[in-house]
Amino acid sequence: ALSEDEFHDAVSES
Amino acid sequence: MSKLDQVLILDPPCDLRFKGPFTDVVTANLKLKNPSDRRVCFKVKTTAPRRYCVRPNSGVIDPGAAVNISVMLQPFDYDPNEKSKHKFMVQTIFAPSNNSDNDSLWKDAKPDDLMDSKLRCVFEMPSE
Repeated sequence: ALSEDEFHDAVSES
Repeated sequence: MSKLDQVLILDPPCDLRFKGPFTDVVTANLKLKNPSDRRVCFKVKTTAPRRYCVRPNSGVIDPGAAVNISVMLQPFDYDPNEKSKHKFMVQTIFAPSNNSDNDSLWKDAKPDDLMDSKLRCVFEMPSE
């Protein structure tokens, strides 16, 4: 099933 | 479309647990183990990029090796009634034999070559 979530690259600096 | 199964072994496999209080940074650890005989490139993605620092957020894991990732949840006003909907994805691809640079590797990657695993985030307060 297509998940409605939109993923972005995680960042290593806050 | 038969998707490639994730080659890495994730620990934990499904849920990242963050134990409060959330007035300071809370870190969860995610271990990625490469049981295969090939080098594996990984990168971490999330549905809430501004809420977490992830170190390292990408890299290459040698055959048989493992990497520990620190997932640091930034402080926020915790609402016990609000269930976290944040998710993480570990996207992986077998490293090509020629040492092409990492960026072009991901840019040129064919969807069928990509493997990914999703994890949920679970927030819990220290049991009173």
